[in-house]
Amino acid sequence: FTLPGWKKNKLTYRIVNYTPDMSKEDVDKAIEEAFKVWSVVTPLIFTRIHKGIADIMIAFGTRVHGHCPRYFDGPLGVLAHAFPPGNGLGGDVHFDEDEDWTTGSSGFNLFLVAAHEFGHALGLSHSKDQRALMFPNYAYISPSEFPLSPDDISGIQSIYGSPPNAPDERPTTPTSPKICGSQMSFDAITTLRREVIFLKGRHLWRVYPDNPEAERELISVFWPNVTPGIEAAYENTKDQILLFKGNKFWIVSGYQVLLGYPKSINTLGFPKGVKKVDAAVCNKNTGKTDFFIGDKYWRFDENSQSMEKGYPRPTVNEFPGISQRVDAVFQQKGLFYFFHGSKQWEFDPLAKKVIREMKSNSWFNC
Amino acid sequence: LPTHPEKDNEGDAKLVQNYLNKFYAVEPDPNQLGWKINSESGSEKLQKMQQFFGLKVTGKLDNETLEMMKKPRCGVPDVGLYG
Repeated sequence: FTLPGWKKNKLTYRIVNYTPDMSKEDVDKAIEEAFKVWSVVTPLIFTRIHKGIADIMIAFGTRVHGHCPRYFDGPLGVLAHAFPPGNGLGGDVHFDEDEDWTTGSSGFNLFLVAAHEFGHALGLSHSKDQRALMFPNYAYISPSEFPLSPDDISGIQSIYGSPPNAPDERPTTPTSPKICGSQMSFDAITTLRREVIFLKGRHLWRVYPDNPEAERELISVFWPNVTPGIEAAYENTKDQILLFKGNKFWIVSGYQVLLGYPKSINTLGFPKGVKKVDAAVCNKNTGKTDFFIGDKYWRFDENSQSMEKGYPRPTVNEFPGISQRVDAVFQQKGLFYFFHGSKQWEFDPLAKKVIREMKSNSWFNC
Repeated sequence: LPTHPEKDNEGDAKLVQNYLNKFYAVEPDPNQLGWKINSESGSEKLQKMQQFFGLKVTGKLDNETLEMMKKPRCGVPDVGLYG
């Protein structure tokens, strides 16, 4: 739902005070980037002022703060709130100072929360679409990813229209990370029959053995009910893929997410203390799946559907040479490929040794 | 330390009531003359919240609904005018 927006395209904002959690420069940058999210998809232009009344006044406060009719509730719970376009409190945005504001994935990312609240300050209400920036619950996504979903864009453009079509004036909407970038890394990788699927943020790339051109797609196009930012994935022995995020996992068969998912990873046999899975791979030869968490691995028997006793064990013991945290892993033609950051290691499980080191994006026609 | 189940429930009940009043309270009708008791029950609000988040719409509190309510979030209401 949208409310009437501002009657002008040139809007001013003012940062009234700062959080001690971040440097002033980092706060300024987070706020500027958060406005840019909306200006690249609309005709809106945001100008900062340092004195007087701006259209959008931005402040940090706790509990009862100033003349605001709403109060904050201490750490967690409500993180921030905003008011729709208008005079006085209209357009204003308040952040709860009792939260831990950051530029990264720890605490709460100020850029992401600010971009969401500015959506309200421009006239958007909450979206039911979990992939939308205007979804009410906080969800971290890498700031390098463009945070607006199609739902957000259609909402804001229904109020203000599209940006003027003069490309040399406006940068195009940022797209996904460049696959051939030197620092390219992946969140999760899995096989599916003969293809290999690479996942990062909201996107996936499908690589076919006999087609050098990778096919890029939004994860949500395949699996709308699966949240982006998948952390681990593997193909099991039943032509299905398991996708992991935090303490939840989904089983998908083709495009279908099986009923009753996501489920807790505890149902696989992990104890309560395990909060997430870094990577996973099912060894087609043995029917055993290895889950990599930190510097250890757990072993799961696909036949008995149970975790084997005596785990976790140090990864480096079973996989000599694999000493870093595993981001992603998959098996092809009997060999394992372990990924960490922009590097990958080809590992022979029979000889128990690393054969060679490669760049993570060596599977793409870079 | 062992938690006290009845204390947990009490805390949860308060969280749920606070959550529903904050994010799913129906705004007063601007054309309404005089006072009108807000007759929407907690169960109706709960259904609205479950429907919004794509949860099983039962009007009853279950673990999944409670877990969703405990997630950090924006303070703007999900329904009604947020002005």
